Amino acid sequence: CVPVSEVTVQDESFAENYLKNFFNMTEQKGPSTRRGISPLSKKLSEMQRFFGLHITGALDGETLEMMKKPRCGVPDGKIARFS
Amino acid sequence: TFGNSLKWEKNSLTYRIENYTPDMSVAEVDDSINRALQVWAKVTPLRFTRIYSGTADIMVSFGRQSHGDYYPFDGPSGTLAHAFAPGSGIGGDAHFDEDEMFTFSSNRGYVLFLVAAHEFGHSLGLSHSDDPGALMYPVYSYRDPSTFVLPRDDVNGIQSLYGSNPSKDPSVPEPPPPTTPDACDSTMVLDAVTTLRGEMLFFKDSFFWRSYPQSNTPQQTLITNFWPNAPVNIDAAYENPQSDTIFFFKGSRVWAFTGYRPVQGYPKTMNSFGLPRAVRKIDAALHDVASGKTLFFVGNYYFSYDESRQTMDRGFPKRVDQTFSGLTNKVTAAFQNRGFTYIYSGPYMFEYDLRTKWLYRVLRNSYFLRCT
Repeated sequence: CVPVSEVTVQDESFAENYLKNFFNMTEQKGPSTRRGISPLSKKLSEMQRFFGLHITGALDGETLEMMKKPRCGVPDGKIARFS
Repeated sequence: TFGNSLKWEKNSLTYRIENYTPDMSVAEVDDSINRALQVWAKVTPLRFTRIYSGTADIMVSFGRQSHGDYYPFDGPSGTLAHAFAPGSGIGGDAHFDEDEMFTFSSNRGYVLFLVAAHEFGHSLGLSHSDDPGALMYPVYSYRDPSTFVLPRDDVNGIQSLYGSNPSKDPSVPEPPPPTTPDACDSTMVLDAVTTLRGEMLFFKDSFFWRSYPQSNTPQQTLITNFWPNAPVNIDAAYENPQSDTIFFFKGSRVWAFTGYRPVQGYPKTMNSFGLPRAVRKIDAALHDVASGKTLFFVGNYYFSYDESRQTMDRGFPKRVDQTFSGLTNKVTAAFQNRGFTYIYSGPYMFEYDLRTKWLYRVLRNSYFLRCT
């Protein structure tokens, strides 16, 4: 039996912040395109691939669990850019 | 690495500890920071000198929330620390989130030595690794700091920037850097396999994979992430679903956990199960749900333990091939799934029906532990 929804609205905004912080997801400027994969889904896939999770491009319990684990804070890209 | 050859152009670096956390004594912080730097010095030509005033290459500080670098910390848990890649000014500096509870070696709180060793990896030019066994994996995992050996992935990374340690004495043997087991290695022999609360767990060295019905990608993680007090490199494991207990065997000792919580009174010696004293270790353990018996495999023989009576059954040990036809080599792991019994022998897995004692198939590890 699979729960109907494991992800709350708070989880979604938590995940968005996580991807902005650690996977260099940028805010969409201007009108959003109607076709193609959403940047959120693309970044979720990137994160899932990095951690060896099941790549769905969707926010699921397994991905959220990984996001909530204690971790190192500054994303690599930002470190490199900073210096 | 960060790319663009982002590294220090000198091998002699300075560090300074600007302030201290109240979670630990000053001596403990000093020692943790020094040992964390030596982790990298051991395998490279890099040398670190502590200074007490002025600007060092690596400035170490504890701070909370906004602490002056435009990357504020986030309160307890979440982000533990961050560090900047080699460079002038803030480059190389390591900041630790004061809202965390840092410890010297306990698994309650975050071991400062482990967090610092990871951050100094960034300070020296390493980015994050996707190898879950690497120190540079971005997620914290507890390991015993007294036995820590820098994993192979990190050694390869740092040596690609700075080369190896020229002053290492080849006559002094050191433990080899640990590597992370690969599910795609068809020759891999698993240490143990068991179920736990509907999941399948596959153990190898310090790691295990979790495989559960909702996901077809097994997740690899360190054993100590889930059971900080459990042994690694285990010999055998089994689950007793009636008591919701998982048992780990290593040498002559056995550990027990209710799910992930240690059971009081453990670790015990294996003799508490009634195994003869001559049995120093077991090769595999299997719990048969239908009969409530647990089988312990030792060499070419196996014992049967009655879980309800908590005694060994009479008439044992028996030869393994008496019950499990076709099994001529040593049993290395065993478990049950959907009523079938799976006995591992090296990289092969034999599928039996324990009631009829029929051997159905000979499979490979990858049947359950998928290579993804």
